[in-house]
Amino acid sequence: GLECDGKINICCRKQFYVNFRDIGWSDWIIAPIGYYGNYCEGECPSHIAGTSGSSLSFHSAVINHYRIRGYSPFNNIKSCCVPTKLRAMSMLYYDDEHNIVKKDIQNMIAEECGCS
Amino acid sequence: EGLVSDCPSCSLPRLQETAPSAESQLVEAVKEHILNMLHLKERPNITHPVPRAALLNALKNLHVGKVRDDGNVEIEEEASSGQALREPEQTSEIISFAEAGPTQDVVHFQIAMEGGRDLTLVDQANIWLYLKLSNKTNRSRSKVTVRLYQAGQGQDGQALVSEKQVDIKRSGWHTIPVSRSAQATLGTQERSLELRVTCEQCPEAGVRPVLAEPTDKEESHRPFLMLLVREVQEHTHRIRKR
Repeated sequence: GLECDGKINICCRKQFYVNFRDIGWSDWIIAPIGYYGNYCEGECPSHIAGTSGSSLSFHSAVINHYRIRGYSPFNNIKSCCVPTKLRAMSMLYYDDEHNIVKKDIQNMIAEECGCS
Repeated sequence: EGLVSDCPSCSLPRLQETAPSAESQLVEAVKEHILNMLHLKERPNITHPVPRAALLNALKNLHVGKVRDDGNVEIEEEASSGQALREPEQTSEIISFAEAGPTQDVVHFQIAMEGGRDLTLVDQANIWLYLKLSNKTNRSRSKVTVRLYQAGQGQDGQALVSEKQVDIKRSGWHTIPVSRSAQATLGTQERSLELRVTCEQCPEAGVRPVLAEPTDKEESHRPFLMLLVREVQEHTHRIRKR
């Protein structure tokens, strides 16, 4: 996936780190000290739709197959810039009863972006 | 858009970099996303956090986390990169510290309801109890039996929840498993558990269990309940039963 560096406008990943102390949440979140709220942004012109992320390789093979023959059921599909690889995050925090909860949350951090 | 979905960043608004409030909008979106993923309606209001010594003791005993040089706690990330499948069941570990009960030998545990979750199934529950040796220890005895009774249950108003023979060569922590029946009260609405801790041989052996002491002296050795819970949506659980 591409990292957004302000120079490209095609689908890329924008890093956005939030330190819990800066937002006044470090009193109830014990760990980690911050969160990568990365998000995806940028255009998905048709010629690159479905071309990123190994997980989409089958998808892009089908698209290219049709495109070579001129006919494509995917011509008018508008593809979206979405995370194509996500990572879990473990959190340790106080709940309303002041118990400590450790939770491993799936799909919490966007690691790569690509055109759906 | 704001609904929890498999695509975390879809819940973040598309922002124009120029607007100065873009950053605060994004921070609000991140906050909302974190609360969504933790199934919390709003951030908990922490009025009396657990003493840090008790917290660090529990984390160290349970190998949940360690304290870094800068004093921050570090936990083991769940090693799962790539597109993880969304589980219909979310497992959590809950550490609940004992509050003082109606009498000195009773401790009380309270578990919070999580917003929007249908069912909490307790997979495992252990009480961690610190037995402290006094200097007048009778060396002839090397083990004592600790018993936990659930107040308000059973024939004479209490049901034996668990008992364990523990070694008392030195002061230390001991885990005592909590029976299925006692776990059941934690999965229901009131989500509380009141236990009476007894140890008939302790006085003679010169050892005592540290309970929810009124003084701060023993704060770091306050008993705690360790739960492994699974929150499942009701329909998933029903399918599972079928």
